Amino acid sequence: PAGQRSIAAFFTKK
Amino acid sequence: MLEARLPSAVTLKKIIDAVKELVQDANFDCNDSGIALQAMDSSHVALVALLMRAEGFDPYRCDRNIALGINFATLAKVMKCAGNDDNLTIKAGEDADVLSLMFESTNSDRISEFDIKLMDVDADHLGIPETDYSATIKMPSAEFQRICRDLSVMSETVTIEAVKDAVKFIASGDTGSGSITVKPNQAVDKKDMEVTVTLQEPVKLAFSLKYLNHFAKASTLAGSVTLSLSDDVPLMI
Repeated sequence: PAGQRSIAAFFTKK
Repeated sequence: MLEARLPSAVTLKKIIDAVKELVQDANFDCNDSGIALQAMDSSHVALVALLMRAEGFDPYRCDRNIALGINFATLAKVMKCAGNDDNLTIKAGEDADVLSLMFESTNSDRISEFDIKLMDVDADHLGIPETDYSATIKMPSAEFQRICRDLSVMSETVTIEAVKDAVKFIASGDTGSGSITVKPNQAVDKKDMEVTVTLQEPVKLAFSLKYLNHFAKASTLAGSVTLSLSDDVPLMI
């Protein structure tokens, strides 16, 4: 991939 | 209030150099156990998590939890004014609107004082799930930095392939391709020079070298680096 995917969905909001 | 003294300013200089390309503004979350930072880059491709434990400072005092909103470009410029061996003291008062930094040369004949305006940074605290990774690679951090730099001449992307007895970094672009294979070594004198590959199952994943080169800037902070990989999970470095 030229651009990396967002990883935001992997983490949980505390 | 916060008051924390580091024996050598170089520690914070290295930390800021490693973080500043990824993070523009973020909070230093200070409490009695230390100073923590958690921030994503603006495109939410990378999460930086940092903890400076209270034991690393002498003295360290933090009366109550405070979040200090820092602009890292400004802090990086100020930290350039510190000598590597200078003592560094950082301070913030109750309801402070500035972070104060004092650099003191080893023979105390030069004392520099800077105040950085604090910002309101609205940030979520994120939980990082426990993950059993398919592959964990430990290697010298300088070697990892060199691999990322060398393969950048061929491509913007690197594929990391971990198998039982080796890890292969592969870059392929319009002008050609390159690969670097690193094999485990056991009998090395220095622990930092050790290469180990711990494998549950083989993995092969591709990442942007731009980000890996940013991460590799932290190689001055530690002699070794650990890469943890699984399908569909962010690479943890």
